[in-house]
Amino acid sequence: TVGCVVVDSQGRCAAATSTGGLMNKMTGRIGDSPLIGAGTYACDLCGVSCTGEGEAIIRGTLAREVAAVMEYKGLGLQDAVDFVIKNRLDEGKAGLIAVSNKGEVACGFNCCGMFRGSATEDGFMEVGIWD
Amino acid sequence: MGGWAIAVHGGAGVDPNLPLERQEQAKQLLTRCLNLGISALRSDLPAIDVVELVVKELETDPFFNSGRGSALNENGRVEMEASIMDGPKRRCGAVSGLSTVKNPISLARLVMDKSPHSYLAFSGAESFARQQGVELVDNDYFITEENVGMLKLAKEANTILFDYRIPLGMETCAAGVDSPIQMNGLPISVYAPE
Repeated sequence: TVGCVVVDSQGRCAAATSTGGLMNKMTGRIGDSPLIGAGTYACDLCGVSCTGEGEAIIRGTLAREVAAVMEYKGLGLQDAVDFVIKNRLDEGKAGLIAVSNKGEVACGFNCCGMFRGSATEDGFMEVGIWD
Repeated sequence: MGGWAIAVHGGAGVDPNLPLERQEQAKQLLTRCLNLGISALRSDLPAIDVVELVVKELETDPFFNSGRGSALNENGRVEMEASIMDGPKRRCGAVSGLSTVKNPISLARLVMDKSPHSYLAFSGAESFARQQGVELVDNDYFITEENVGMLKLAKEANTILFDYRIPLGMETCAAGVDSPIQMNGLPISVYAPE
């Protein structure tokens, strides 16, 4: 699975996710990537793209959950990502990337590594695999 | 309001023994895609255009599990899925069960912009693709030798492999038995990064 989340210079958030799914999956199996609110979500607060065990991400409506805890619990972006990865995955293995309308960028995962990269307008840039 | 920001991912769950060369390849691809997004943002492209542009680039490179290099289903075919969402007004588009559309994320974008719906799947999505004139290719375009080998291993192990790949050179699942980390009841070494 691959994904990208962006907030532009006008504070508009967007998210996109694409995948081939599971190796040896049953024909017709749908994972989280095409499900808005599970694998992908964006609103005026943030943009989120998920990857990992689709069935766990769907159960946890993971992408929307990040926006929801920001909206209802008033959490900041990284706190929201950490809360969701810790509390909404029912032992499933997954990771996600997120941006906020304030120009923040965050990542979280509970498995062994995640291929990810991020950058912000003030010059921060990072590409990583491990913790 | 802060400035612009961007993040990309290529999948979660990485075999700790992933060869350094593969790690480097992954980082170079992620860096290239990040830079593509950064230059689009510096040209004031809207966020929704930037995420489509970057994911399209990731779909075209066979390294990760999307577009070219997608995982294979039980019949050895590629069935892709994608979704896209624009924060203002929460507009969204999604597609599933694609086997001929070169860039699924662009079809998801067209569902959002050019259809009255949010989600089209399988034959409906494929006929919408033809109607919209997006680039169509043969299913073989998406299939790599590496994935054909992985499907064989997955069938031998009688398991469904999550978004991950088995490291090259680890032909037997037993190779990883000494790793303490488990996933889906199998040693992590059975899995490899997307």
